[in-house]
Amino acid sequence: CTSLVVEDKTGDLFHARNLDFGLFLGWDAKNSTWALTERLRPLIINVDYQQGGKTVGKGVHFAGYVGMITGMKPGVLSLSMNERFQAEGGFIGIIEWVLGQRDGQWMGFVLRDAVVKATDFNSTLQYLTSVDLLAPGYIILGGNSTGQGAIITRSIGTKADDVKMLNPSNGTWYLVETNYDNWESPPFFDNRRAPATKCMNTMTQANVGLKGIFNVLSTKPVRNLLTTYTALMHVRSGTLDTYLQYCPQPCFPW
Amino acid sequence: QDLPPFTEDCRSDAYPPPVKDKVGTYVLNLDQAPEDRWTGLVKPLTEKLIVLIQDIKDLVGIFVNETKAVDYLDELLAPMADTFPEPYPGELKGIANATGIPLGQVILYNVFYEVFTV
Repeated sequence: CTSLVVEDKTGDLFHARNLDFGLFLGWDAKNSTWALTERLRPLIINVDYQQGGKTVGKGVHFAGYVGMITGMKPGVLSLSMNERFQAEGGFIGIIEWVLGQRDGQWMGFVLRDAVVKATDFNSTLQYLTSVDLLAPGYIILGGNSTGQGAIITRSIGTKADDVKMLNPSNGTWYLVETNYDNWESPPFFDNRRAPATKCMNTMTQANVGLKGIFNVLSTKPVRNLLTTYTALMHVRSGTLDTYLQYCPQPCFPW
Repeated sequence: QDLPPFTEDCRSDAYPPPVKDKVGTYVLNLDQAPEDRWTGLVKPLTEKLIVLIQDIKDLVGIFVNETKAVDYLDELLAPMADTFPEPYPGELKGIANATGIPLGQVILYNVFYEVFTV
């Protein structure tokens, strides 16, 4: 996965993400594609959460998966979650859960509740930094005012290893998160961060908008064989546009 | 960039993408009972969901006896539904009812992130 949260020169915020999934879960030799990735694409749907006829949240789902890993509360905030690989992964959380230890929570459910019930960026940031989770992950949050952008690096339990914030006044006008801790270099065999960073700098802050960040996320290897969709979010206007993504060969396998 | 043709120069022509690739929207009415609110979405996609979950089961089958494993998973995971916070138990049971997919497998699909981080 690759998530971007970006501030333009007027202080407006954009959030976008590629959802990559299906690694090593079956290779389709005939088509040179990952089997599960191709199965997931037809199930992708935007969901407009309504209560009393009013929109209280929006999300991008694989039909049948009721949790939220990409979503927004129009006018308030946007969110995406990328996988974090850790030895202490979700499986331990599941075992604890099955054994009756129920204080940890499931990522997709927590994020959906956080978005639908969100009142503002800061309280949601605090909540997602400390809520007890069964699995690690990177939670990328965007808001509706200047500087409201963050990468929350979560372990299981109530621990956040790091919170990296947007800081446009000192030149940090965008944040990029793939699947590796932002304070370390990504592995040489899966460095999507450098190409994404290069293209963000090539685009420059003056050209920030849905078009520019879609182009960045469509550039190989940020777009790769695992990429199922690109979601574009603009909180102030409540825009959530999702587009299926493909990567015809030759293409990076992840 | 670095490894053509597996990488490329920064795109400037990808937007707007083809209209055919734009994803539709489903309205989830939270005033509806949890058991019913997803039916309008998942029922028409039942076949695609079954194919997806079958793929995962086939993968499980590579390592262990698929039938036994799936039966065990169903037995282990189905009761978990009632341990989830509201409104998720009702939503997951509603999806299982609407698609005919066993509840244990619907739950496996919904906790797959936690499983996959291994």
